[in-house]
Amino acid sequence: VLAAHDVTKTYRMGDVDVHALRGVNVGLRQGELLVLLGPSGSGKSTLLNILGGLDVPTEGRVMYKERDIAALGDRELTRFRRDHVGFVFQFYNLIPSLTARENVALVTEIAEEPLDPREALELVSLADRMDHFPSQLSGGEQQRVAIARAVAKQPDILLCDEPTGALDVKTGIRVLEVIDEVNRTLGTTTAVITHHAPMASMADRVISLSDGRVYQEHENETK
Amino acid sequence: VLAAHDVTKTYRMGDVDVHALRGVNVGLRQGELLVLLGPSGSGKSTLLNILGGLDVPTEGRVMYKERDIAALGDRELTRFRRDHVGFVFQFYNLIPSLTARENVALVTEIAEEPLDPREALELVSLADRMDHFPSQLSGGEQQRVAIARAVAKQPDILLCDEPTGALDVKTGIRVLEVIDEVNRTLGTTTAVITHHAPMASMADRVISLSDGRVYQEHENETK
Ligand SMILES: Nc1ncnc2c1ncn2[C@@H]1O[C@H](COP(=O)(O)OP(=O)(O)OP(=O)(O)O)[C@@H](O)[C@H]1O
Ligand SMILES: Nc1ncnc2c1ncn2[C@@H]1O[C@H](COP(=O)(O)OP(=O)(O)OP(=O)(O)O)[C@@H](O)[C@H]1O
Ligand SMILES: [Mg+2]
Ligand SMILES: [Mg+2]
Repeated sequence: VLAAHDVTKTYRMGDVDVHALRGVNVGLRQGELLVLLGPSGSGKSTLLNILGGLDVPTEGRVMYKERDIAALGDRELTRFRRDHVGFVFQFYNLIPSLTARENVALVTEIAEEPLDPREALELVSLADRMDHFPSQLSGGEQQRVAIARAVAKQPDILLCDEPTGALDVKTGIRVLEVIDEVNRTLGTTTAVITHHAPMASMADRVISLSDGRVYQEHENETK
Repeated sequence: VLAAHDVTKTYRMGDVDVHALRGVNVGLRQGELLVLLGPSGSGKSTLLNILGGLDVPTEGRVMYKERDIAALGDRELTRFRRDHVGFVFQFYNLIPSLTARENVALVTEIAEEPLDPREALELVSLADRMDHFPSQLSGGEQQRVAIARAVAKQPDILLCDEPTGALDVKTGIRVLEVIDEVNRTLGTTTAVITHHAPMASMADRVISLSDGRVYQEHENETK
């Protein structure tokens, strides 16, 4: 349903080029839960941003149901993201002047069939922090608000960049269960970047990047 | 050498009080490597910030070699931090307008016996990213610059708030080895907040927080 075809991303830094992605082919199948692994700097966030229409490749195409989103203008790209993609950012990107609940509500007001903000925050055990501003939340609490915000939208496509990085093991498992549940009950096509091994076994498929290339791919038969 | 005595931290939020820390007693012994564990929101960052003089307790004292730093004025607190403490922040706090090397150099220029910035970045395998700005670095690379910056200072006290949160297992282990080595060879008194279990076994002592209190303490005899 969403696929990167021969995607390359090169940053020109004076006389040195950084090849963040080198001809990557990754397709997300309808309703699957894909996990993306790889060392720090291997290109995972770059790939996820390009798939989600937050960035454009230097070469290659990104097909969403027959349309090449890499060729869209800014306005259409924004509409594609707003209508179809829920994103959990590696740096959360919460709005500092809005409370946890308002941050979630911002996204649900424009969605077609959103969860109630309170409900989404309850999924990540933050009902008692609804009126805190981001600066009044711990690192892990901010990360969970970012997750609630993406999930509340009930999007077709959910892209999560390291959703458990700041969480203790127990809270991290809770969050991965929420993501897994959304994928199973709503059929949300989901891609998760994580360093957390247990998530890899929850996935339908695991793709490993190394130095800007797909290094290996693995199907979980037992699932 | 650095100890929190009966430290309490309460945030007043309208008619609800948030008790981030409730009478915590934690002392760092000279040259030890202490690990601080606990669920998201249990008060770890709050405690570390208070120990490092970045925040003040609502009640209680923080003794650094006989002086109560919780009672110091802003200027003296800043000098205490600058002269004695290296801090790796949960949100890295890199300066966006400076490159990786410049971010590290900023701290080494005012330190007594600093590492060369290039050397510090080599410790975390980032010599080839020295001239990148934070926005041109991956999440894990930014985290490693923050670590290089704290370690380069060669401080008496090193406080690390989740230094491996954004790192894959292999890179995370490399970073923990760097921290462990600094502690062993320089005798740096070190406290690390982490969710990464292997670090707990590298520590001399492990303290677990729960809901703002010390929940349990464990000495690693085998070390
Ligand atoms: N400025 C503030 N105002 C109100 N509450 C706050 C403020 N700062 C922190 N808190 C609350 O204090 C509690 C402890 O926060 P702290 O950042 O110490 O947790 P933590 O153990 O570091 O969590 P994490 O593992 O998620 O980083 C949290 O529940 C948080 O919501
Ligand atoms: N704007 C930029 N200019 C130059 N280089 C960049 C830029 N953005 C990213 N890079 C480089 O591209 C590479 C891939 O970055 P990316 O953020 O995709 O890595 P990642 O796999 O998500 O890493 P991590 O696990 O550390 O988050 C990194 O080595 C980074 O230094
Ligand atoms: Mg990344
Ligand atoms: Mg914290």
